[in-house]
Formats: sequence, C-alpha cells, structure tokens
Amino acid sequence: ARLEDSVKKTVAENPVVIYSKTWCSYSMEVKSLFKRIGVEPLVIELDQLGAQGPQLQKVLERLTGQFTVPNVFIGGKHIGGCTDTVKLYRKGELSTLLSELDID
Amino acid sequence: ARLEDSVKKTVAENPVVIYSKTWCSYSMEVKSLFKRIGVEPLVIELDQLGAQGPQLQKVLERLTGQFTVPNVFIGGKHIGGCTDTVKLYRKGELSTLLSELDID
Ligand SMILES: N[C@@H](CCC(=O)N[C@@H](CS)C(=O)NCC(=O)O)C(=O)O
Ligand SMILES: N[C@@H](CCC(=O)N[C@@H](CS)C(=O)NCC(=O)O)C(=O)O
Ligand code: FES
Repeated sequence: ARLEDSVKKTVAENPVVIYSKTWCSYSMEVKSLFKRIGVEPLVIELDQLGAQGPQLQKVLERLTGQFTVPNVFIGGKHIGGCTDTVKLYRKGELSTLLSELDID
Repeated sequence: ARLEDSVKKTVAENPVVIYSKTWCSYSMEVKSLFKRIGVEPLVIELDQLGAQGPQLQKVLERLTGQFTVPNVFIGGKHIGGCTDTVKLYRKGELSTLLSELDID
C-alpha cells in the first residue's frame, strides 16, 4: 500500500513518467522518443532499485494491469508500453496528450 | 574454453541459432521474424540456464564482440542483433544467406 501510494503520487506529480529497465531496448526506444519530441520524462529504472525493483513492478501490475516495462504514464494516466506509445505518436495523439499538460 | 567450444560447435551444427532471453521483446521480434519466413532456429534462452546464462553471455561477447541479446548466427556466421537481422531482411539479404544453407 505504501509503494502503491508512492506510485500514485509520482504519476500525479510528474507529467511524463516511464518505469523502465536500463538494459531494455524497448525502454530505450520510448525514452529516446520523448527526448526527440523535446519532452523530459521522469524515468524510474526498476533494475537499479535493488529489491524494490521487482516489488514496484508488481505494484504497477496491480495498478495498471501491466507487468511489463516500459510502463508509461502521461498526465497521471496510464498509457501502456513501448508499442502503445509509438502508436499514439504515429497517430499524432501523443502531442495532443502532451499539449494538454502545458509541457511542450 | 569448454563453453567457447560448445558455442562454436552449436553454431557450426545448426543453420540458424539465436541466443535469446525469454522476456526480451527484441529477442521475441527476431524469433518471430524467422518463424514468419518459415525458418526454425535453434533458440538458446540465456535466462533459463541458471548460472550458465551469464557465463554464456560473456563467452559470446568474447567470440563475437557482442554482449547483448538477441545474438544471431546463420550458417555459423555471426549476424548481429535484432536491428542487424531486420536490416538484412529488409534488404532481401536474409533469404540469400538462408538459401545458401538449403533450409528454406
Ligand atoms: N508490447 C509491450 C512489450 C513489453 C514487454 O514484453 N516488455 C518486456 C521487456 S522488453 C518485459 O517487461 N519483460 C518482463 C521483465 O523484464 O520483467 C511494449 O511495447 O512495451
Ligand atoms: N541494437 C541491438 C540492441 C541489443 C540490446 O541492447 N539488447 C539488450 C536487451 S534488449 C541487452 O542485451 N541488454 C543486456 C542484457 O540483457 O544482458 C539489437 O538490435 O539487438
Ligand atoms: S529487454 Fe530486450 S527489448 Fe526489452
């Protein structure tokens, strides 16, 4: 519950949040996508948190139904993974979501 | 040296070999690419080999200069990772390599 609250707080207080793993190419792709469009996400590297990493990953699954990384939130809303985010980008919907947040 | 010899033997005796990790999307992509073109690779899942997984990964780095997965061999030749393999496929060169092996 503590960890769950901390996730809710994190995604509420940060416009773009990516739960990631440093050595994962899908995580790299989504991080560099946001960089390309000039947005700086808050990145949480689950493989760098010791025992808390796997715990966080389970909490995220409980909160979003998604166990995999990358796990992307925009404006507190769960977006999905790499494929989902790239799809939104290609449809032009990513910039719409971001513009609603006053960060681009 | 024993592990190195076993890798050399494996890639010499099997037309297509993929060193992979089960939960890695890039590994999944390259496995399904070969499946789509009707080729059945020998897949070695490094995350399912206990302590030998990381050892094999280091041996592969010594042999190929590549530490990352997926690590793809065709006809005993080191091809590269997911991006390299997809590139070859798009250039039409993958089927050329495979046809030289009498397996497509
Ligand atoms: N279609 C999803 C695939 C997500 C996925 O399979 N992620 C893998 C890593 S690439 C994963 O989280 N595997 C389990 C793990 O690393 O704990 C996406 O685009 O994000
Ligand atoms: N461009 C390379 C990327 C390879 C890569 O970064 N692989 C990651 C997993 S997606 C890796 O091996 N990370 C270190 C590890 O898993 O031990 C490819 O297309 O294969
Ligand atoms: S771990 Fe390979 S793409 Fe995520």
